[in-house]
Amino acid sequence: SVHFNDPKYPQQWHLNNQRSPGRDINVTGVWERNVTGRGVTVVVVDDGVEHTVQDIAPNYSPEGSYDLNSNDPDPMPHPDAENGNYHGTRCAGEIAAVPNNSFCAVGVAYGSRVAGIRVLDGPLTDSMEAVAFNKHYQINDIYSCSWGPDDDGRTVDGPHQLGKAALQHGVLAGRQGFGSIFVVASGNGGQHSDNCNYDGYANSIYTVTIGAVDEEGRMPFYAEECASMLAVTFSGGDKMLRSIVTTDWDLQKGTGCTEGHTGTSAAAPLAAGMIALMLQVRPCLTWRDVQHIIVFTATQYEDHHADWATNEAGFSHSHQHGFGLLSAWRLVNAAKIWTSVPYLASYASPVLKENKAIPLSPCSLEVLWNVSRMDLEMSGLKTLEHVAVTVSITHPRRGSLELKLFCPSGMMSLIGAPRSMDSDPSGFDDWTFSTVRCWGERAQGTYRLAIRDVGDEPFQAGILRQWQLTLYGSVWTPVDIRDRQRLLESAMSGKYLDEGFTLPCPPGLKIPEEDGYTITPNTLKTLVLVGCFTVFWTIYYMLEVYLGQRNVASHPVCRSGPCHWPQRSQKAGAEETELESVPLCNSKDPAGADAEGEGAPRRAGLPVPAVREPGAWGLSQSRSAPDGPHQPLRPDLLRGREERIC
Amino acid sequence: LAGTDGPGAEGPGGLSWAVHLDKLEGEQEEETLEQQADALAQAAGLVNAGRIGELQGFYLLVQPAGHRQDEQAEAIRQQTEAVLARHEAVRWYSEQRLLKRAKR
Repeated sequence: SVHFNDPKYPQQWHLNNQRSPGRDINVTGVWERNVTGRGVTVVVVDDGVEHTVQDIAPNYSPEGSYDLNSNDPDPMPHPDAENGNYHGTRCAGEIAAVPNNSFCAVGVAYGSRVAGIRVLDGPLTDSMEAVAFNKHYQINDIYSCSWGPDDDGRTVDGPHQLGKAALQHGVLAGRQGFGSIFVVASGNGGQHSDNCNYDGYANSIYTVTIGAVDEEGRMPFYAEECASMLAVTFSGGDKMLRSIVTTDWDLQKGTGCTEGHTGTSAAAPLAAGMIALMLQVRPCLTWRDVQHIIVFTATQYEDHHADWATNEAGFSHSHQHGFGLLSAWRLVNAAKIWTSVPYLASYASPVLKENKAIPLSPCSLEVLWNVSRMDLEMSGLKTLEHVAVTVSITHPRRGSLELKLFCPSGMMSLIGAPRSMDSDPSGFDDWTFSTVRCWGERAQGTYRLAIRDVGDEPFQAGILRQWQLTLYGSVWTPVDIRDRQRLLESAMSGKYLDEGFTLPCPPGLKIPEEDGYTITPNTLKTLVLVGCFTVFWTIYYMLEVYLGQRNVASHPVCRSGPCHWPQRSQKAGAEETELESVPLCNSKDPAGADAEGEGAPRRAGLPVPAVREPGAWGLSQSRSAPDGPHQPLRPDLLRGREERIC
Repeated sequence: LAGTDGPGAEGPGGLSWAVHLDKLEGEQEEETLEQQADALAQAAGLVNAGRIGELQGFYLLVQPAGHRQDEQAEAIRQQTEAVLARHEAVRWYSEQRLLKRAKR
């Protein structure tokens, strides 16, 4: 029943697919119930946001924005030679493009506010990333990052020490302590058989890793697989399929609207927008609640190519699609009734030194680690969320290695997929792979790591130096999980959304943003300029006064004692002008006593105005009296004035 | 996106290091940490560019403006890292290098 006058809204199939009903994010029902992301701020960490575009301006949040490339508060994108800095603006449009403005498109969370952090348009270091991830982290609720290390099928990289520390700080202290929500795109390396488990941002337990499916629900050619993929949502596919329609920048060749936004870059912001809808109905969801709700509500769907597997907790996961397709309706209805999950519990095995050779396929090296009840006693960990494996392996061609992890239930995760493009001889040095495929399963039991060499070298060359297992989860029991699944299914009718049902929501912590006020270079330059200007004029005026006085002092009329005004012509100019232009010299005070002698004290430095005998007004007349009929000065006026001057 | 030289290159505008200083007990630890960072920067011939975002105890030390160019870089790098490695207040340090990041 929602209708918008935005000209491109009918083409926005990802919002409401008229051509293939159901192939959309299922958001109109949520909008009908006034859930539009109100009160939530999503920040797009990218190459800038052109917030002057009319589809973004009303929803733009300057308070949540910053430009780390130019070090000033305005994240406007800078046109460049490649005409490429439209990326952030497009992502922002997907999230919060304003509806019913007869312009372009509509955002998923069109009632939310969108900010921009410009960080990709210039040299980028670990410390800059760390600043970006926590910038205005009490204002920005969700950080949407549609970027990452190269998707070239041979890079192994992710956040470095400071970036990792900032992600962790963000989930601990961000958003009044509920935790910043970091949404990352899983990567576009599909054509290079890349895998997002080689991307530390996707692999991180602190991020929501989002993949893409095309309008037919299939994995697009560019998409990557990985065991840490949480869910997927729509984006463009190959040429025959439609891409995402969204706001665009209007600089260079930009028109303010595009129908060509695609890649996992286009999927992540849609997920960020849906999470904004969740936070409107339940602002106190923690960063882990959001991950849980995604796991519980994402839907498996028919895709023959996808290796769907159902784990012990009843969750279906595939390396291509994560736990499945995101639905705004399911996410919001689940958020409405969600009570927070227990605290995060973790268990880490000792570093297990192996130094064992990795055999050629089809054989594989298998190493086991049993996690006993005793091991988990301390942390209380009962059911799993993320499972991480940190490995150090030497091998002359890293892409030949295949690593699989089997949870106690037998659920297999391909944590390190072979990569034909990766010929790097440096192997893995403490690289952490992770999987979400065992979510909700019991933590206790034996974990099995199987590694084999699928390369075509004739000899085995790989050595597993050491590895370490880390389990993340909570005290929830499998029964708790099943109960929660049932509760959510009962909410999917929308009854809680309709009845104005509301659970209590704690307000969160008051955490000061500690970044002191840093004067930006622009401000600094302005201050310096104003300062110089002020100094210059001060000097100029002082000189003028000084020289003015010197002239007067050296004037013959005044040199010989009290001033006698040269004969005033009858042509008095405008009285005011003449009076004002009277030079100041020593003179008598009204009582006739010479101000030089006794009587009124002389004001240091300033000559006292002359007392005028009648007719003694010539000087100023000759200088400033305009030609024309003049009235002699009236004594009454004169006296008053004379007194005033004296 | 980021610089073309890959991870081995210098930080934006010259060499820079991130350092993690040991927490101090008691009041106003932030100011003291700031002063410590200033002193450390001076000792290492760098400039304290301030705390890194919201990460308490982490500071960015950069080469002063007008620093000498590449021919000295290696010598400066070694000399600086020797100072940082020796300094008792430094818990961790890392030279800031360009990261390669791609839009998706």
